[in-house]
Amino acid sequence: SLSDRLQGVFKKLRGKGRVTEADVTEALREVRLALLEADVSLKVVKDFMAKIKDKAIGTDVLEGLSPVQQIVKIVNDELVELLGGENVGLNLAASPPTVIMLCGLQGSGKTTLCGKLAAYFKKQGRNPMMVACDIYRPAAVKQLQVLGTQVKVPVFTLPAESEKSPPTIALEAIQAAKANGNDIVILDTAGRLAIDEELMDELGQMKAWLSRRLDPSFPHEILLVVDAMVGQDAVNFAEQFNNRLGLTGVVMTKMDGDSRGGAALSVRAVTGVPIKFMGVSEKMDGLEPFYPDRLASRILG
Amino acid sequence: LVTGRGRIDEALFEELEETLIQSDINIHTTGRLLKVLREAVQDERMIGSDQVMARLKAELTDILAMGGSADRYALKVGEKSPTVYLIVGVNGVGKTTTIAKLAYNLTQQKKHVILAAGDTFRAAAIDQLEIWSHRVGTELIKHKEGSDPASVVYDAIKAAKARHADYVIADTAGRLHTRLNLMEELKKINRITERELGRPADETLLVLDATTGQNAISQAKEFMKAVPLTGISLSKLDGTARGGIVITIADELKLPIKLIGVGEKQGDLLLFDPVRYVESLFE
Ligand SMILES: Nc1nc2c(ncn2[C@@H]2O[C@H](COP(=O)(O)OP(=O)(O)OP(=O)(O)O)[C@@H](O)[C@H]2O)c(=O)[nH]1
Ligand SMILES: Nc1nc2c(ncn2[C@@H]2O[C@H](COP(=O)(O)OP(=O)(O)OP(=O)(O)O)[C@@H](O)[C@H]2O)c(=O)[nH]1
Ligand SMILES: [Mg+2]
Ligand SMILES: [Mg+2]
Repeated sequence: SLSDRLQGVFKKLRGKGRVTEADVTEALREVRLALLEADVSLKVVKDFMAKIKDKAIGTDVLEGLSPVQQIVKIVNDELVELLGGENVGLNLAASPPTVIMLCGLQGSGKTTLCGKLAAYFKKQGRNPMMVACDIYRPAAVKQLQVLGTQVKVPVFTLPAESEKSPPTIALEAIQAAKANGNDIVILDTAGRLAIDEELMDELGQMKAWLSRRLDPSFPHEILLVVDAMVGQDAVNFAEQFNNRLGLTGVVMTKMDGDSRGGAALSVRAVTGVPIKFMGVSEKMDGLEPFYPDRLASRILG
Repeated sequence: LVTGRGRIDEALFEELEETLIQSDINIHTTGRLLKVLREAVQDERMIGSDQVMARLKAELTDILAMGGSADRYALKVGEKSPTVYLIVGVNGVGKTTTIAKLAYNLTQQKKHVILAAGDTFRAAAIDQLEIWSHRVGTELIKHKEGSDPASVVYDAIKAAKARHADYVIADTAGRLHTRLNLMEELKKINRITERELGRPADETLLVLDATTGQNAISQAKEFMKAVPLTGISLSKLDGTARGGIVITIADELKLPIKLIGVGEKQGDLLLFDPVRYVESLFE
């Protein structure tokens, strides 16, 4: 853990009397190492270290009784604050339907999350609908339909022969939701690379059509779905998705693994967007609200 | 980045450290490489940054080449057909798509391939592989959803023997290496394969997602404990992530990278080339 490593640093410095700035700088190297090992992106680590440096070489640490505890507290507090301080929920529409758009890289867990969100809303007594906007991946539509059967939520699909584009499917789905009385519409989209111009434009068009052709408040949420094991690349794609779409939230998936999850800090730091949920299993009940303090201690190891 | 002949100074080493870290090369591997470079600059009295770059690329290539010749990356063919490939890895990394690409590659070479729908758990996993098997033109052995994956692989090998097929490629469900019961399931699939084939699978490939950070080391270690991995298939290299963690994996675990995935279509699979890969780190 970080405190163990810091103890190690201060142990070899002990016996020289008071703690100096140089000693703390040495200890901060361990913090930098811990963050990089936890997959926090390099430029986020640099900014973070610059932020905590002044506090760390302040009199509280240098003249305090326990520099290790002081430094760990400074690091932890800064991490928690950066991660968003406290849990932030989903924006729900004043009048239905609420429209939630899921996006992210290939394999990040969007379709599974769609099912989990549907189950979550159904449990709250709402009437959600899932929309199969991934027309590319083999059996993506079928995958969502199977989940729909599992969580007992309707899935809007258009036949492949109709050759309708994903933005069109989204529009027609919402019309159907209104007619059908569904108060939450969750749009599952195909995984895509942030550098794929055409597919990023498709998402931009989906958002534009929803807000311009249906309602300026649509979509109420645009959630970036991020795999907890992502490394340095997090800053790249998070920034691209955010610049293109204006994200409203992030969901970290596969948090039930042993990845340290530093990508969460990278995504939050570079977009300023709150992390709203965590995926913690493959099952439809594997969804938990996001707690910054828990992730902070996980990142620090 | 560093092109042409520049000075060798601290700024050069900082720039190199940045590039290596941002490619997801482990910080300790990076530290070791920079140390080697600093010593080389002294010992060999280097005067230009181009010499440092050349040396760094050589070090990285050596680690990835693992002292093997080009055929170290070629996929093994069984001494007796069918040649069997087992594809494993955590959730969403690209196993099923990699199998489709492999199958396409082999059918292009006029090989008779049978696919085993060994993911009997995830929603529409069998459907997904079935669509690919139609597109590529291979046979598919599948059971009902929820059935025992080991029995699917067993049936596929049996069918391959009966039909004199050249290859069996078995898909498995994504599983986190932290799920001990799922790793036990994988061991069972491996045991059944070995027993029916009379030897271990000719390739047991771990698929890693190039966007994965340090956790890939943990994945490789744990999967290695469960099954005799023979190599890595690094997918999604068509994105901006470079999957540099494979350098640490090659260095510490001696696991060769055999394949790379560069897209979502059946043709998007390449044999791993260390020289080209190392070049791409500095582009
Ligand atoms: N353990 C675990 N597995 C998850 C979690 N979320 C998703 N998965 C698994 O990750 C894999 C990929 O999930 P999908 O929902 O298909 O991912 P996707 O983003 O829709 O993929 P594409 O549509 O191809 O981009 C599946 O095997 C899921 O079961 C999670 O929170 N924990
Ligand atoms: N861009 C890109 N996408 C890829 C590549 N390989 C796979 N994918 C995509 O990644 C997503 C997941 O691929 P799958 O083959 O379903 O992954 P998997 O490991 O079988 O997933 P699970 O069975 O759910 O664990 C799909 O959207 C694929 O199209 C690749 O090399 N490049
Ligand atoms: Mg999907
Ligand atoms: Mg699969």
